[in-house]
Amino acid sequence: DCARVPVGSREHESWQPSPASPGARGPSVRTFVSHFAGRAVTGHLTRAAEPLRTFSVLEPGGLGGCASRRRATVEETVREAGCGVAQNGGFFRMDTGECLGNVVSDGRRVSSAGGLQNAQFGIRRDGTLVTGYLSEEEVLNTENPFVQLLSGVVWLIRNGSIYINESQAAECEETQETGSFSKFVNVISARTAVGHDRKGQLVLFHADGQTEQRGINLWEMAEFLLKQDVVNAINLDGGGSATFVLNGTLASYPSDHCQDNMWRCPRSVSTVVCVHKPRCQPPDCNSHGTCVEGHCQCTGHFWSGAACDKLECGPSNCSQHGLCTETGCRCEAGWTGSNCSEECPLGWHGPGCQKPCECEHQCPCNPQTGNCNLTQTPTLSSILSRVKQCLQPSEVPLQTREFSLLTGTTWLALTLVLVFLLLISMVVNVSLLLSARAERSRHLDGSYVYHPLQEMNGELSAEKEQQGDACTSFKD
Amino acid sequence: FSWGASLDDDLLLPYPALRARPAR
Repeated sequence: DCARVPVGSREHESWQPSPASPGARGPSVRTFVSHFAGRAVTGHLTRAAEPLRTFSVLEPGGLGGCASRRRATVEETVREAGCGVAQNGGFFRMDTGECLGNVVSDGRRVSSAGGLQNAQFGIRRDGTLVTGYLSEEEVLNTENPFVQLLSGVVWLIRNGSIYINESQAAECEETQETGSFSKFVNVISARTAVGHDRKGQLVLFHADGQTEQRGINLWEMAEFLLKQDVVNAINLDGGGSATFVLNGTLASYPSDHCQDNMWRCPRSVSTVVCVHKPRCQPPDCNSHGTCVEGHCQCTGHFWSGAACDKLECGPSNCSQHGLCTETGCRCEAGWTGSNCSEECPLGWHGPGCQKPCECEHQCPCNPQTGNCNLTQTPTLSSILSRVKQCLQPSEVPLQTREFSLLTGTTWLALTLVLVFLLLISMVVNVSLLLSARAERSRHLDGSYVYHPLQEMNGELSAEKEQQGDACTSFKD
Repeated sequence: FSWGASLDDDLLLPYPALRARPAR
């Protein structure tokens, strides 16, 4: 009631989740009998990996417990919850059963501290462990909401250092030095705490005791936790509320008396902190997978992600022409194929290319709209095909689509043949030209031949002819 | 089996049960 902080940011520590180690073992539970200032104290220390999957805050007696201000023993609350280890949790009003502080149980926000500044411990949806003080705004964050959250009193350890003095100032020890808050910190009693260690494992602490007679105070508890490599921790309800339950059965020595003063009875408390087998987040894997050892195994080919809540249609992502659905790519009009990368074949349009074009002269249409006027968003292939197919005389019965493909190939073959012939003729002509030039240049390079004169108007006389033969051999 | 009801007799409260003054 001393300081309410609705908005803004308060001092708290956020610890990123450690990567899940495959085949991580279940929680480890250690029992101790330790001596504090000469007093023997019994208790338990529990560690659980992957807290996002193995830790829950439970309402008293099950769902709706806080709303109905119910109180129930820890054993009663965990009966159906399957907790391997459970302890009493947050504080509550003994007379009305009202849950005090913030309570988020398996993603359901069931109680709010209204910004009251007490130490909080929670886990966000991405597995971040949060310890410390939170404004109401931070508690109500929806971007990365809390899936588990509860309130304690006194932030024992902050980032590896004892933080009790600062807590006393923050959590409203205003006037009296020896008031109830200071006594609460320094008196020995049964104690419980929740926090995490350097590896990101959840840590639950419990110590038996009885106020002012047995047990430990918060300083001793903090020292003990520091030695156990705990980095952040808050103090939870203690005294007669301190309860440790193993596999559903009471495994500690509560300090409240039963009706028969001879015996001790566990108290009906409020929220419970529970360590259970790894669960999926969300438990039903968004109905798109099955939960195996705390990990979602998605069904179908297209659901993916840790919670099977993402659709994945491969790297092409439907080639930007379709929507990824749980049955694969659903292509936009005008596109087809498993990843919508193929345009509709000529003559077809619409979603899934199911509709034939209804244009004159059997002309193709716009694959998206079916419009025969291709001006809207014509693609190159559709323009070329339109020119070819639509120029044919209408009375000539057009063959099937395969025929149009045939003429296209014929044109191509014909063109190639003509080009080939052209090349051959060019080569022949060039070679003839070059050889003629070479012949002429050989005659003109310093050697010569006499050509005898010949009678213009009659045949040569036999005599001249003989001399002609003699003259062909000459001397220089 | 049930342990029976506890007497809630080991109280450890951080704040006094009776409020010294109204909440601000």
